[in-house]
Amino acid sequence: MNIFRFLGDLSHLASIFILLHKIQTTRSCRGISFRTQALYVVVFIARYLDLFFRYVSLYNSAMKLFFIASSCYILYLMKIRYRPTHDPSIDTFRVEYLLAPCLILALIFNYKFNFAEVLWSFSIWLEAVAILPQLFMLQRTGEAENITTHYLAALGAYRALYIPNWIYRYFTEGLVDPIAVTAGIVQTGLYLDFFYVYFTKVLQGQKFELPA
Amino acid sequence: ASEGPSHDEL
Repeated sequence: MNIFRFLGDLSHLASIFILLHKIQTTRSCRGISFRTQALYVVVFIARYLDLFFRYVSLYNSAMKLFFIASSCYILYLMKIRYRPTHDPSIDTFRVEYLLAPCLILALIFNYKFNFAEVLWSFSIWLEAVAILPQLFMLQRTGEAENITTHYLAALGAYRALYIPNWIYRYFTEGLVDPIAVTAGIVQTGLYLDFFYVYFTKVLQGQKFELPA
Repeated sequence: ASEGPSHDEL
């Protein structure tokens, strides 16, 4: 565990608490893509199935359980509790266009051709693109509540912070994980436009608005 | 260098 990795995990945790806070205080899931949240459930379940056969640390297991539980809880809030506040007509990104290529990538790029490793690779690729329905929705509405942009910033920062972690681990442990690194760079890249507007507008006290 | 997933990452 190094500082980049730890800050990345904290950022990921923070993003979920920000999202829960947004939904609970506004009593609404307006502006949040259900499709993206559903993809995260798939990502976490696919990757963290190893809870059943691999023990790393208490930290690791607790985080995995938290990410599975919180992502399922968010789906419950969106689909049942605050269902009327969710507008499916603007959340239209076709997720099969993400799922199928990720499955193919996982079948080609994996460290061992067995069920658990292919599933792990699938979850890494899927996580990289799972934000697309959300970004697509943002693009369509052209604006977002401040709290939603803080959620996205924390979520984007998480994988961005893993990049210096991988560099650090390469030099200290000689560890290289080309699949995670490639997918992580793609994932961070998808946030660049968002980060630009976030830093130049939201953090300067303005509203998040995309140019028409 | 060893190549592969660390599996200790989240």
